[in-house]
Amino acid sequence: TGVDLTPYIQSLNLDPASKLPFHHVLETLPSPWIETSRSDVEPRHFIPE
Amino acid sequence: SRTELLCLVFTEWITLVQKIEVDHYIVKAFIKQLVDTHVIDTHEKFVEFFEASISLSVDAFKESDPTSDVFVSIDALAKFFVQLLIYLDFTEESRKDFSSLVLTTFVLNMTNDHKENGKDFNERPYFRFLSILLCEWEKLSCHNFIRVKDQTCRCELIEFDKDFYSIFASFMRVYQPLAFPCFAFAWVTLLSHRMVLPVLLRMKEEGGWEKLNLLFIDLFRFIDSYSRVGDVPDSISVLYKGLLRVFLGVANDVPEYFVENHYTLLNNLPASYLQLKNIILSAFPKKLQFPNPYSADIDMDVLEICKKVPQVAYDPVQDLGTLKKPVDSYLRIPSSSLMRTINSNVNALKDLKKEHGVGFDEIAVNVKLINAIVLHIGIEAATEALNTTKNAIFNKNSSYFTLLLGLISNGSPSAKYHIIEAIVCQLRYPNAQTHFFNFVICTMFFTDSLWDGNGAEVQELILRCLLEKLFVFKPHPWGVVVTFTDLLKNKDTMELPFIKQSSEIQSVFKSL
Amino acid sequence: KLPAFQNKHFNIGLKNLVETKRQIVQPSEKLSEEMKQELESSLLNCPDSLDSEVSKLNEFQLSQPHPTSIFFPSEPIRFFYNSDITETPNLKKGDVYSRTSLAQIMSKFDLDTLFFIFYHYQGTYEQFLSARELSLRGWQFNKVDRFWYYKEEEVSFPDSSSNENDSISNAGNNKNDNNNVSKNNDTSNNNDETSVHISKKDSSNKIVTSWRYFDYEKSWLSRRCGPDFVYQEKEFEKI
Repeated sequence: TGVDLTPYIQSLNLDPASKLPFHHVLETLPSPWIETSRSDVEPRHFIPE
Repeated sequence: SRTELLCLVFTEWITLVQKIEVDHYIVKAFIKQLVDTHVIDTHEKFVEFFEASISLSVDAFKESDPTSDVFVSIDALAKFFVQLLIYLDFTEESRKDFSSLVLTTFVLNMTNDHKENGKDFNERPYFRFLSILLCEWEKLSCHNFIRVKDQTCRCELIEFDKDFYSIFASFMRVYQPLAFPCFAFAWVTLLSHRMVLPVLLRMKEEGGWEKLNLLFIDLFRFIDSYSRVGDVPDSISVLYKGLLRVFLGVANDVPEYFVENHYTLLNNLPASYLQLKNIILSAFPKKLQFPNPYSADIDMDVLEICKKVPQVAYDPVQDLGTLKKPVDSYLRIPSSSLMRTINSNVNALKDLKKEHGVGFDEIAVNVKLINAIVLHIGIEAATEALNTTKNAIFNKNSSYFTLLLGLISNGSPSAKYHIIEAIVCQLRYPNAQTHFFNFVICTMFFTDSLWDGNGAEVQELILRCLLEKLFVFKPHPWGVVVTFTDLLKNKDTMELPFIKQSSEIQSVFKSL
Repeated sequence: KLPAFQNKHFNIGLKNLVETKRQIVQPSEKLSEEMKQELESSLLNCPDSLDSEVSKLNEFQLSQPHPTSIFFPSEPIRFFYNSDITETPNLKKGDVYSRTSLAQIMSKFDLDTLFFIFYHYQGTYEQFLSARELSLRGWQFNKVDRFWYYKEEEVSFPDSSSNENDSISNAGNNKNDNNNVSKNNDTSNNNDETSVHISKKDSSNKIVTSWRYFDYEKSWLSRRCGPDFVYQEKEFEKI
């Protein structure tokens, strides 16, 4: 029967009730598992010279 | 020994990149000297050097104090690879071939380590190498390789960029979980890596989606091989949860990937993974607005969005094989002989196939062919409805409907189930195909005269297939909810004998 | 007998690799004990977010280790920062960085800190985020002279004796009387020569535009631009 996805959705900051603007989750995904997502990971960025 | 000498050289490199940026001219000079002094000027010597460097790096990781920076050497190695792609001479050998050589050497090293150490193999340094490789490549390739001063080299690297990811994805298939269970969790982490998954999702036109399909399918095969309904080892369960989270990310960021690849993914998804199936089928194009499926008065006939034909990344007609001609001929001019040909192919499967579904462990029909036929009919019907009147297609005498009817009427119980299941899987977000299949399901359910007295069997299968999608945790595909509501709206549905016979089923339907 | 298997570098690895291929082609019926142990070992060693982080070779820490009170947290700045993201106005921008802890923390930094990071940690992700934060606060970076500029607009309510068509070229001190509403979040009010421009908003209000820049070279202060300052859009970085 699967699992209740609410904690998964919240862990990805995708809660639609929050009414925050759309954001790309995969660009900053630290790890597939909440337990191994202890810290942020540096996303793509460009620093002009 | 030669290996020790090579390790010394590599140590020099590690020291160098700890002190300076890779943009520094000294890096170029260092690499040039490596070639000029015949350290890495041939394939043979390069492989020797790289093997020595990997061994040193992995040993350094294993022997380092875990609280210190254990990845210094391995990070330097990944940087080295990327810098070679800039500064080596690629007039006689392509970057593609060179990258394949490097990754081959890497894989073989990993294989040997795994063979020697078995369950004591540690995936982390190998994961780290690949992760840093991705990060370094991303840093280099930003803004069309603007950091690369040599314009010729810059153009070549721009050209090579898509190949880089293609080769990376291909090698991921080499160390997939079925081959290296010891690397399974690192593999899933790599698949969802922020520097690779979004890139492959953006590379739709350059084959990124095809590569991604293959990778997801590799993972499906692994979890399917070692899980049964009611018997899932803990580690597989954890892998599955990781995959679930990644799928939610994909559904959020690029739902179009699921929308257009649902056919390919579902053909390879384990039959019992109902929630994953629902996540794929519930995806809809970004910014599409449509009514709440639980509204009482949804009428697909009047919804403008139900006239839009959805895109598919892979045309199922390619899977029809020799049946393409009979199916297309039937759709033009139905005939009983064509129906017999199609039926015999669908119901014929040389050997029983193991398939761990809900309520079955084997199948005796060609499910892939069934899925292809059903989707092909859906695509043709939806497209044709745009060109002619809707009533010509949404009609129980239309060839699109009668072909499905014939397949179900003449099929074995197993075939009936799989055909209806394939139809229900096309009840997705509001679009022309969902609309057509909603018509098919409702007509088949409510028109007893179609079935020569065997209507109840079909009704039960329809309700089963719909219920299988609804009794799992959300999400639920829009089309499934709307169609199920359409069936339940009719009071006679609750009076069906197979519902009344079981108090359990009756209470489920009552609550629904 | 294939040449690849005769290669001394590859022959052992290839044989081992071919063995792994068997499982791909025909997975075993059940999870063997050996495979189960390997899978569990993989779970145990599962890479975490720190393993996926970018390489720190050649980078020095934003803050050097130094003795601190035990009451100060010692986690690196990259660890998740629990804040109510709805309270942070810049999150409304919704870009990729807005939900990262570091960007959220930087939204609380004052300008001095942001400028310090920008000028003293060049080429780092932290520099990038400080530039982003400055940009979100309305500052613009000039690629030519490497200063950050800020456009100030003041709505001025003229008194009854003023002429609506007046224009001021070399003004003295900028007076902040009670009728002025100023959009200003700089760290100092250094009253240098003013470059002002007056435009008519309507018959009763005038918008006075002035430019400031942050002087990172000498005074480490925000200063008003001179009268000869001309804004040239192409000189400014599009962030």
